[in-house]
Amino acid sequence: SVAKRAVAVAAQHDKVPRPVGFVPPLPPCPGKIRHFDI
Amino acid sequence: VPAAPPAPLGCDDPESEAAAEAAVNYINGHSHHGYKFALNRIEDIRVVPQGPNNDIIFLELDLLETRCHILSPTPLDNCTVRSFAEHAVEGDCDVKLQRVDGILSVLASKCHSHADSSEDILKVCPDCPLLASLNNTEVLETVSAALNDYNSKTTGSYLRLLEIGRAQIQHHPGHAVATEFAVGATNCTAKEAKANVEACQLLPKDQSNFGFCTAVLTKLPSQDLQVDCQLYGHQVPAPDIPLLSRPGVTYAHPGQDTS
Repeated sequence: SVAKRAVAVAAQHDKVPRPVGFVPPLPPCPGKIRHFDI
Repeated sequence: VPAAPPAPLGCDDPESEAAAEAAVNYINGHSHHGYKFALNRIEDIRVVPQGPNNDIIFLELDLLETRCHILSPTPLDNCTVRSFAEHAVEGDCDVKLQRVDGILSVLASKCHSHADSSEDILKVCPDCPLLASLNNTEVLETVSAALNDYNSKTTGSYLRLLEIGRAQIQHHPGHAVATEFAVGATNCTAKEAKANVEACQLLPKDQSNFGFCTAVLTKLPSQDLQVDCQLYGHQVPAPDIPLLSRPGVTYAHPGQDTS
């Protein structure tokens, strides 16, 4: 049976420490600046 | 289970860069005035699949003006992007492309260019000369004096003005007006023009010879005029490049606006 996780438990899971060196993926856009930003 | 939709393209992915390159080449190839623009940043990309190997791509591009006039044969890669201190001009473009079997074609583009804000320039560079309006009296005087000066000294073809590309006025130290303008060779020598300048017309397209001039008129501390004109030599003309137009704003290509 599928039981909905209590918010507290879910919140606990969200606090799971990231592995060392974890780099969140860069947003796909906007891209890199080639010259300078005005 | 239906196949998962493809991950959204990133703006720095090779496919996005290829689409942006096709878009910038199209924009420069169909621009009729002003300067060539180079890609500065891919702001956004959206791919709408139409079927197998058939996508519509919507691109949002941030371009920067280069020093190459649009009539210059210099390849875009060799065109220097104007620096911030030269009062840079930015182009914002929305481009719609189609990619069929990997072949990209531009369906529509709409661009608008605008100069960087004067406040931003002066904040970083208080003495930098700012862009002046192209119909500023001093600018028109400088261009006219420069072209007359060049035509009075040249042994070659009498040149006529095509369009003023840009102008800057330096108020201190001293007072100087710097201008850049595009010119076209006529069917007269400068000597013949002295006799009857009305007869001097731009060469027909199949013989056209365009060029580019820079001129600086210094008024203070003393009066001085420096002029330099370079003709590009005859090139095969692009489809239809109207000779005169209002520089500084890139127009949406009529009938091809992005819907």
